[in-house]
Amino acid sequence: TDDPPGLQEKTEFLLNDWVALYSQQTQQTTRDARNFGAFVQKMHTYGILKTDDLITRFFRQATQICTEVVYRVFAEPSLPVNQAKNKIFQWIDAFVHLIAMLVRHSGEAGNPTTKINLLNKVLGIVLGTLLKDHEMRGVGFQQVGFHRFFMMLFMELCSADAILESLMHSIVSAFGYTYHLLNPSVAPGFCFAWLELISHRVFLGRILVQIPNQKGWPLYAQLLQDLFKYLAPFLRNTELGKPVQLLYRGTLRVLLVLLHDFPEFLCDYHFGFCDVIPPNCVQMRNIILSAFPRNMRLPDPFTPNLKVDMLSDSSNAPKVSSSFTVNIQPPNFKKDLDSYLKARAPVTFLSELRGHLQVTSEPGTRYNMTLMNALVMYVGTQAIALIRNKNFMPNTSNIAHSAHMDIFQNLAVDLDTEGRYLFLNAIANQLRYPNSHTHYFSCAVLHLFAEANSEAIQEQITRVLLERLIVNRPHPWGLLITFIELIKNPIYKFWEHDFVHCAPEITKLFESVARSCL
Amino acid sequence: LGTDLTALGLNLNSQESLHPTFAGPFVDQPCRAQDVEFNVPPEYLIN
Amino acid sequence: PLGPTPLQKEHQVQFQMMEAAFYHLPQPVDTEKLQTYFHRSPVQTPAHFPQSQLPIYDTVEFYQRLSTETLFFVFYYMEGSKAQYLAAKALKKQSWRFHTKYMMWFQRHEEPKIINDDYEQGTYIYFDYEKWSQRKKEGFTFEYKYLE
Repeated sequence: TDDPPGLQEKTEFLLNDWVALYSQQTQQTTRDARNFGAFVQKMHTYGILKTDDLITRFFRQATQICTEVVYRVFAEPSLPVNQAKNKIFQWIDAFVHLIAMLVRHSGEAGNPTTKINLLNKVLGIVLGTLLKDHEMRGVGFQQVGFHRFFMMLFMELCSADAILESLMHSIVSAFGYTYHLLNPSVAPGFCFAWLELISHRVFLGRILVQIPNQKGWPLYAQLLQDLFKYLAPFLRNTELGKPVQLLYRGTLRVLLVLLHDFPEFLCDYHFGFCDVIPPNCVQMRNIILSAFPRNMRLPDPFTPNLKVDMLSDSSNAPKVSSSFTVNIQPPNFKKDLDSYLKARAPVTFLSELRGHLQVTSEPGTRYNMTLMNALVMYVGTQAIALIRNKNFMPNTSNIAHSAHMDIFQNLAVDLDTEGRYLFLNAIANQLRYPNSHTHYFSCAVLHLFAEANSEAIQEQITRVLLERLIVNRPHPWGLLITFIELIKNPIYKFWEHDFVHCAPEITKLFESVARSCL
Repeated sequence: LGTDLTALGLNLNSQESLHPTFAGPFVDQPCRAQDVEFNVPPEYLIN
Repeated sequence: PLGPTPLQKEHQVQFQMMEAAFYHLPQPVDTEKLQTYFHRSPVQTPAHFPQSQLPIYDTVEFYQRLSTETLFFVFYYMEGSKAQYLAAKALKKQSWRFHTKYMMWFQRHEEPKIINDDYEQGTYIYFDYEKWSQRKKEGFTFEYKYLE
């Protein structure tokens, strides 16, 4: 509201001028450079480049003008959509090209700071304009202009150019962070365009491959978490509206591309993803948990007499890039947990455990799932470390009679059905490719089954494993070997349980699963 | 039972990477050669 | 055992926004370069037309099986794409050479009468993209500085 007088008119004039120039010019770089040089001179003459504040205001005005073009053109009566888009895109593409040229040529050669600062400034301005437009227009919001802007600016800044190439990490990070601030929970009217942006083939290649040493991975993991968090409340409903179905299928496609091309990425960040994916999204979770490093050859889970503990991979700890320990809150609870793990004292710790996990009395949302997942993971990894320190491999015998298994058994017995379901899910989320976590948690869940003091617990363990197995593929390797062990090993007396034969359909189901497993 | 993931338009058995020809989350075909941007020699940009 | 969770008010608002966006979804053309010379728009084809392409379709081997005119069409109307690149490669394998001044493809009709470091001269076939046909040119000097 406090723009200097005349700035809006100057911006309009300059932008009109640039759009006209851009529409006429050829692709020849010499003419492009000449036009740009002359235009920058004009900007100087108009005083736009005098201060950082003026430059910011210019971009804000220009973004606003481009936004208004979108709505004005779409409002033109009987203008076909493709012609309307052509008109809009001429403005957006021109604006994008101006920004790209300014980024490329600003500051001194060899000094990237000015360029990246300018890029961040412009991205921030466009982001702010989008959010304001989204809020103001509500269901009348049009995503096409902003979608075009982000995509074309990204593509221009990814074009073959030595200067831009040297800034690639910063450029991709700037876009990635902007997309995070623009995620669907913040701007649901932009959600489809957003998913297109974060899954564009060039963006994927840059953020997951071309940024060296996987430095783009944490940012991309954050974007996926944003997506899952947004979808979660809709996917918790069994009836999916058409928009949700479309977004969900789109998410599946993206996950499949990641599973095929970047399985190590899914491996490293599985814990954080499972924290935000609703427990009823069994197949989507399975896609992530089925990932395994490309250099690994998985033993056939149906191999007779497969000795999982003899596999060398079973002693290798997987990389878990999500930090789960920080989720064990509050700090006093963590302190008590560590005390119990060390000394199995105080005994009251176990009886108070449920109280820490339960947050409401509303069915379906009673428990803190994040804390549950972190607790299970922390206790399990501590148990593995303790056993390995004694130069043993975890097995169903040596994992028993420990503070760690006390906690797991207490949770299995003390929690209600809802809590136990989440607890068992937290364990099953670690049944992945051959590694020390898969091995330990496989032993742990089998031990819980064997030592359960009620058939209800055994039934629920079976149910949790089965629901992950009966959905369409893929299925994680660790899940398969655990279930095969459960139904094959006579120790567990699986087929003697009433719940296996509680109804003809259930009997047939188990027999069918067993046939395919055995 | 979930979705048939083989029916989403991705060649999951491909030996090549999928992401360079990924046409987007709402398209059930990969990109065709004419859909993929390429750094052609500048002389080829005639139009 | 968790059961469905009813949507809270904020999620219902989000759903409304998402639903509105559902009725103008992003289209492939929204992120393609503007082409004034050849407007691409998707068309619904009959179901009995091939609806998907085979992996072989983006290989040089496939492009070499296409007719020369098809290769020229791809070259001139699919600018800046992998298809243009593959068409150019296939044309070169068939001994066509691109003249960067005339922006046309040339092929020797016979062994040139003169060849030196700077040019060759003789009879050539070239593809005239304006008349959209192949033509013969006798006594043409192909300067190597214009050879792509």
